[in-house]
Amino acid sequence: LLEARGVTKSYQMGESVVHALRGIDLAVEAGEYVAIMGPSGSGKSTLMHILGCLDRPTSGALFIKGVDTKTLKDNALAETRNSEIGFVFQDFYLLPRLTVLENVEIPLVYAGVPRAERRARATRVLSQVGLQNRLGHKPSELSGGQRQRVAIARALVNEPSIILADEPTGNLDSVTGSEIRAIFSELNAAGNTIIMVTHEREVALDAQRIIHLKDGLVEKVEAVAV
Amino acid sequence: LLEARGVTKSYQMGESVVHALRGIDLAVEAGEYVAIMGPSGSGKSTLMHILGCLDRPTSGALFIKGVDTKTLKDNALAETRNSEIGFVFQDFYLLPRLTVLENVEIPLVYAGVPRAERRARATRVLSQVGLQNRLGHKPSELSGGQRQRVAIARALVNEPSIILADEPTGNLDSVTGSEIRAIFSELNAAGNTIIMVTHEREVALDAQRIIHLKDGLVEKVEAVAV
Ligand SMILES: Nc1ncnc2c1ncn2[C@@H]1O[C@H](COP(=O)(O)OP(=O)(O)OP(=O)(O)O)[C@@H](O)[C@H]1O
Ligand SMILES: Nc1ncnc2c1ncn2[C@@H]1O[C@H](COP(=O)(O)OP(=O)(O)OP(=O)(O)O)[C@@H](O)[C@H]1O
Ligand SMILES: [Mg+2]
Ligand SMILES: [Mg+2]
Repeated sequence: LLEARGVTKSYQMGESVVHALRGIDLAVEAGEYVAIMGPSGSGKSTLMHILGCLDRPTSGALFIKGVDTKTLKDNALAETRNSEIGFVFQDFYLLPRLTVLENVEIPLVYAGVPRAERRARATRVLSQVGLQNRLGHKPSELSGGQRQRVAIARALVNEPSIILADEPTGNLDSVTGSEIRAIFSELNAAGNTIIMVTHEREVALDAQRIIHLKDGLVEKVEAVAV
Repeated sequence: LLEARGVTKSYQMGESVVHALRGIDLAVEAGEYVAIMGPSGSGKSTLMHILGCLDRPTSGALFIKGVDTKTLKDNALAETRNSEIGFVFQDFYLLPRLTVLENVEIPLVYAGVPRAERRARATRVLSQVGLQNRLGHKPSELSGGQRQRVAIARALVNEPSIILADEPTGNLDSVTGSEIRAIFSELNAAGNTIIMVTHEREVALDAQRIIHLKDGLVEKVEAVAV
């Protein structure tokens, strides 16, 4: 479904270069649940942005359903991304002037869903993550874990078949975190593909495979015992 | 050292009221290491902002070294805060147009420390958290865990005697997280007072006492076995 071949990402910083990814080979099958772990700064978020078509590699290739993304123009890439992929960002990226409900409706606005249905679907997914009493709040009027849950709800509301989640339980207590993990496991059981970055091994063990990154490279791939 | 008596905090939201804190009694001795745990939305960050003199209670009192903060004007409160308290925010609050080094120098600028000494002290604390190779980066050019470590470095650079840290290891892998925890344990062993919000029980067990919040109230206080 998703395949990275020889993917690198470098940033020019004045005189020096930062090599965030140094050559990643990675293949994710449709319906798989893959976890990505690794030290802070090892390239996990950078890799997620490339897999999610939010950024392009410096060199190497990304294939989506066999199509080389290099052959797609920016708007075709955005089209694929918006219709197929839900992304939970490590730092949420909520729009500060919109309410919780309006933030979660945004992917449905892009998908052309009519107003009443948007409201119903956004409300339903927000109830799933326990935020039914916060619909009218702005992001600045929420706790850290509540903002994280809004970001999760927004990623799921358009029912994407590929979900990329960058540390979705980092700001959650263990009870709330377990509820979120259960949502992802159910989505995977329903046939959706999940790629999740996490720092917690316990969460990574929800997946079928754990990819360990280090210094911009895949250090090892671990199969999770069932 | 720090005492909250009957502290409440409420937010008016149009017609309704959100009671973030419903009556908190809490005393922290000089040199103590206290952890605060509780579900997402239970009031931990709100309590931290009040303890750190960044916000005032709706009712109730906060005493700092026996002085009722109600008797202090805003600039006297800010003076106490800047000289005595280091605060690690749950969402970092780094200044986006300044470099990592400049961000960490800011408390020293307020303290009137001369330029060369500021640079040396900020560099030293940034090396302690593993960011010696990122001094010239802007926050947007860092990973999530690197931003978290800049926020920690900035809180510590002025050598405050009271450190309030709101989930300082949430974005860190276990190895980097252990390094940060060791820094806090050493600071406490040196006589500094630490109040840390965490979602991870393992981290909370570094402390001498764990305060469990639920729905804006102290649910129970747990002594940590040595
Ligand atoms: N715009 C940029 N310019 C320069 N360097 C960058 C930029 N963005 C990221 N980096 C660097 O690339 C490396 C990888 O960053 P990335 O965000 O992928 O790490 P990560 O594995 O997600 O870390 P964390 O666990 O802390 O979130 C880091 O060392 C970071 O400093
Ligand atoms: N400005 C505000 N206006 C209205 N309600 C607010 C505001 N700030 C916080 N709240 C509410 O107060 C409650 C407590 O928030 P707080 O940030 O203290 O929670 P927390 O325990 O730190 O949660 P987390 O673990 O998710 O960070 C939450 O339910 C939140 O929605
Ligand atoms: Mg990251
Ligand atoms: Mg909080």
